[in-house]
Amino acid sequence: STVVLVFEAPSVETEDLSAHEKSRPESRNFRFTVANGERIKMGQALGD
Amino acid sequence: RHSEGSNLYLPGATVATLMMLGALHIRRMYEEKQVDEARRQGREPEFVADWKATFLQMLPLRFISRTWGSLTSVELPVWLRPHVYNGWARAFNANLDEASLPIEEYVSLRDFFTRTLKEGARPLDPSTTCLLSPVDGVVLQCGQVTGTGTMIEQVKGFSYSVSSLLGANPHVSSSSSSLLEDGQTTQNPDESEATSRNQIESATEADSLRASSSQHILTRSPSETGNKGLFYCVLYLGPGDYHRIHSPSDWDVFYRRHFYGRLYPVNERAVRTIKNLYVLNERVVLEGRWSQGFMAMAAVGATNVGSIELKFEPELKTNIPKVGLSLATINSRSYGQNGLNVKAGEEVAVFNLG
Repeated sequence: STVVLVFEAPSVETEDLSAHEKSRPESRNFRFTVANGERIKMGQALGD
Repeated sequence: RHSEGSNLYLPGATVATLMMLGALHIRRMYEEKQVDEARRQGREPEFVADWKATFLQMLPLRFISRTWGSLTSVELPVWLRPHVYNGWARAFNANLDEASLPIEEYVSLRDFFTRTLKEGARPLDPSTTCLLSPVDGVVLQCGQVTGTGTMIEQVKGFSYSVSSLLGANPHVSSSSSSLLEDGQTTQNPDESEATSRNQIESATEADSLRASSSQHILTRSPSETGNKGLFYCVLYLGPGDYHRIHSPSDWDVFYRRHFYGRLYPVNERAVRTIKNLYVLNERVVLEGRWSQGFMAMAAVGATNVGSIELKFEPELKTNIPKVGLSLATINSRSYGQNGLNVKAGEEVAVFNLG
């Protein structure tokens, strides 16, 4: 069986970031903390 | 001489069958080893159309799945249970220590398959800004849906559309209203009243929900997206995995769609050889909103695991006999203006055998 998640999350174009945020773009954007092929358990973070 | 001859045939045929099955299994293990090797070298498996996938279409997959469900519902004698469940655990890498009950207490394989876990077996990530995995399993694909086609890569070389997966096409809303006239997807007369009531609810309220629905999200222009992107994550659950589905975040579920569909297997081989697998198979889609905007979760069934039971809608029946239902049938329901509020980590559904 398979579960597919589709969701909206922050994805700010770099040019739209403020000077401060440019230094750490990931502070604003969603990024996955898992990779293809990785095993995962319920409750673990997929991304942040 | 005749009886001697026939006595020889039986062991011969059995040995030949076992040897053929053994050869097929060795070949399959070799192919899977090749895929793992390719993945280790960073080469993603590619889509390869396969005559077996075509052959699968001719099989009565739903009948096979339902028969499998009947088989695995049979109550096992207590002395046999540890042998069956330990065998299953060894074959599919299931962790029996986490099961909340002693394994002798699961009356059937189906009961064992939907086992709950001990308290604390799955601690939730404490971060308030993260998205949780709703299940145990393997991350098959994850990424950002790009471009206007809003396609998700099934495997390298083949992609399917988000709107086909979620049923965001405009026809879906009309089909829910057209269902009002025809009632074509009701399973049986006494349900038609309940089903059409749900559909009356869905047809009238669906419009007000459309602003947050996948249809709006998938058809808006890039200027409307603001600082948001659409992301996806495909999680595969093996037969030995814990099969209850939890909520990936605090969110409100406004809409549920049940796609009758087919029941192809969804193992790695099927993903590499059957086009549009997740769009063709029976599935239940929950759609709503979380703190960052739109969210949808699709639970996709398979031949082996054809049943999907919703905690907050136990009357929804999946993997039902095909009588009078077309494969394109969609039974949809809205959960009202405020939707159903679900907390991160809360159990929302469970897969089951057959």
